[in-house]
Amino acid sequence: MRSVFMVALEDVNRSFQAIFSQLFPGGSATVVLLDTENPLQSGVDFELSIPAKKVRRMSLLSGGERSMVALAFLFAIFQSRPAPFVILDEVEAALDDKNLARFLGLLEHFRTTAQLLVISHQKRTMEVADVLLGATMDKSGTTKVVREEISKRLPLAIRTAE
Amino acid sequence: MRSVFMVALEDVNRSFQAIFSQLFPGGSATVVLLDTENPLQSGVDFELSIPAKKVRRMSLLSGGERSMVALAFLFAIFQSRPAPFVILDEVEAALDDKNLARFLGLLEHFRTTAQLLVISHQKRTMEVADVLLGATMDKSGTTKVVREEISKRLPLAIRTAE
Amino acid sequence: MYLKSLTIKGFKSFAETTKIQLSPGVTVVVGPNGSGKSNIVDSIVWVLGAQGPRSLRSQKMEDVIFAGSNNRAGLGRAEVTLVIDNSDGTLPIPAAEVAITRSLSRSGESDYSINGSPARLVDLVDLLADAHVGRSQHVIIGQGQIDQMLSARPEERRAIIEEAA
Amino acid sequence: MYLKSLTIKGFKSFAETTKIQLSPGVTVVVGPNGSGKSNIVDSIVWVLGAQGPRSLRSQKMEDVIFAGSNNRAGLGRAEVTLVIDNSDGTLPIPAAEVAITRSLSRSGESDYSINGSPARLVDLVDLLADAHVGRSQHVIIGQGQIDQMLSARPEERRAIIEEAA
Ligand SMILES: Nc1ncnc2c1ncn2[C@@H]1O[C@H](COP(=O)(O)OP(=O)(O)OP(=O)(O)O)[C@@H](O)[C@H]1O
Ligand SMILES: Nc1ncnc2c1ncn2[C@@H]1O[C@H](COP(=O)(O)OP(=O)(O)OP(=O)(O)O)[C@@H](O)[C@H]1O
Ligand SMILES: [Mg+2]
Ligand SMILES: [Mg+2]
Repeated sequence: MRSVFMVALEDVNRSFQAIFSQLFPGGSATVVLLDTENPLQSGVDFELSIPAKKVRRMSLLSGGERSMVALAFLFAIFQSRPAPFVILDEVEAALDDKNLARFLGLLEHFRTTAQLLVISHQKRTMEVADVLLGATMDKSGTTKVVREEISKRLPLAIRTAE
Repeated sequence: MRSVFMVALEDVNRSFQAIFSQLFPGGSATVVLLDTENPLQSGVDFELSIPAKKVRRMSLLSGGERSMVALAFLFAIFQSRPAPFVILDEVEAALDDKNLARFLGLLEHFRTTAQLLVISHQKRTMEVADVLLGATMDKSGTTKVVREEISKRLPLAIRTAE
Repeated sequence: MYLKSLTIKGFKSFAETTKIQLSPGVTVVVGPNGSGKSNIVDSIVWVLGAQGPRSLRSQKMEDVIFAGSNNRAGLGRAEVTLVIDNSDGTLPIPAAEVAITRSLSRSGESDYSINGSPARLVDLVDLLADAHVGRSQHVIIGQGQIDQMLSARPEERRAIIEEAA
Repeated sequence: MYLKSLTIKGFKSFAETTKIQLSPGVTVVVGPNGSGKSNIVDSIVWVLGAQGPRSLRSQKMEDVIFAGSNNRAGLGRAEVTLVIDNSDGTLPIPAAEVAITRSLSRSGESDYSINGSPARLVDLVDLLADAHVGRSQHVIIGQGQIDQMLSARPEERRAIIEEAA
């Protein structure tokens, strides 16, 4: 009888490989048990292969690479054990333009299956929004929030054709 | 006889107040000794006032606010005890457009007195460069660097007039 | 199941009662540094039962109560209500909507309620367990935390998978 | 005084000998994620005498030696030379240029040299002390470290001012 954890680990790994190869085209990744003798307690580590590189240690990866690996892991868990919502607070701050595009591809992929709440200063992230929430701090030092449905921003002709 | 540290602290504080009020218009800041009975050992803390807000704890400040406070402190030390160079690796990643402009103002202010080496993904930061260094990772997984003097980008007419 | 609305009063920089409508799909929160975006996330982490002040960038739990600003006095109480659309019956409660409320007063009194009736933290945890919301470590990524995923110890990474399992 | 050139060979992702000309004013380093920008900063931190591997995102000191890639074998030695323009005489050495070199081989042999003649770490520290370069905590801010300035303990903040004093 395989434990709930081992079954989950296998499912996560299937998703991790699929998502990782989208974020690192040509790369591969697995989550491995550090102590296979003791599956009920053992911690897990990542075994990664990034094209053209020899990844000896995770700590040697760059800031942007670390964000992309973490995002691949999170979305792999999310895909194999769906949760109703995900909240991401400026997770794409370290990404260059190419990796930002891949991250936005992830959001596009999950937008129909889950509720995504994303905080960002990046203009390109704002462009994928269905709804924008604008926070401001007024003169009295308190937060006000306004909401704007983006689908309403489509040119009138398209909207009336909906 | 005031210790070298106390003299330095006073100089840093003069600069800290000046630079902080540039980054937080209307704000003020000082570096204070936590234990005034024991000036030779005591740690230091920040006492900040940001317009419209009541700053109770540093940990409650936002990500961008924390970066701006740290930058004010660093440049205050730099101004009161000049060093030949400063290296900043993506220090402006958490900043919004307004704070990014203030940070760039700091670079403009110090560019004639020190050598500034800045790593960035922000287009507006690249625009203040005298020299751009472009790093790429080629197919063999090794870094190549190319250099471009930006002043050469000025329209030919201006350049020949130099 | 999705988050339908969030009402924040007296929590962090929200001095006025602020009701935020939420909807499925992608919602992007924007605004200047210090405007209160991460405080919105903190209010969700808090109403879902967060226990340690550190997960709320605080040192004491009452740091979450509006402390005042230059022309407003501090408040004595923080209250957050999260309304979850349960029309698909994910949550084991026979209601099309589930409203979770948490409040805290400066005197330290802390209350939870589910659809208006008083509840304890353990009731909340039971309610959310089936929906993979749990301690929500893997579904709420706070500012600066994405990089910490990789410096976490192997047992911590295992715990993330176990929580979602 | 300013940094005039940096020659990197076998350090981290620099397998080939790479010479980078530096000049006063503002130099901005750009490039994709993982291209080697922060490795340039690490090479400067290292040649100036960094002792702990953690300040170089490493676990062992030899992690800084080029470990190989998909079609290149690893190297056995890392070497970095930093040439400093000393025409204003800031450094207490009668030379218009000061070249600092550090090398490390996989066998653990580590050498410093100043203008070609062998030196020890203590010689390097003495040389740089007057120029406020010191342990360079306040003049080199690594990726992700700007936020740590504020979570540093009060004694650590004092130490930054003392170092610069
Ligand atoms: N208990 C409290 N009472 C009043 N104000 C508070 C309280 N707790 C936090 N704040 C204020 O909230 C502000 C921080 O808000 P928040 O972290 O949400 O900003 P943000 O929009 O995420 O900004 P950034 O883009 O920089 O990350 C701080 O300026 C702080 O003063
Ligand atoms: N000893 C080594 N041998 C070979 N490659 C190495 C070594 N140490 C680090 N690397 C490689 O260097 C890369 C990281 O480079 P670096 O951190 O400088 O990137 P970066 O340009 O700063 O990227 P980012 O914009 O994401 O911060 C990693 O992909 C890593 O594989
Ligand atoms: Mg924030
Ligand atoms: Mg980097």
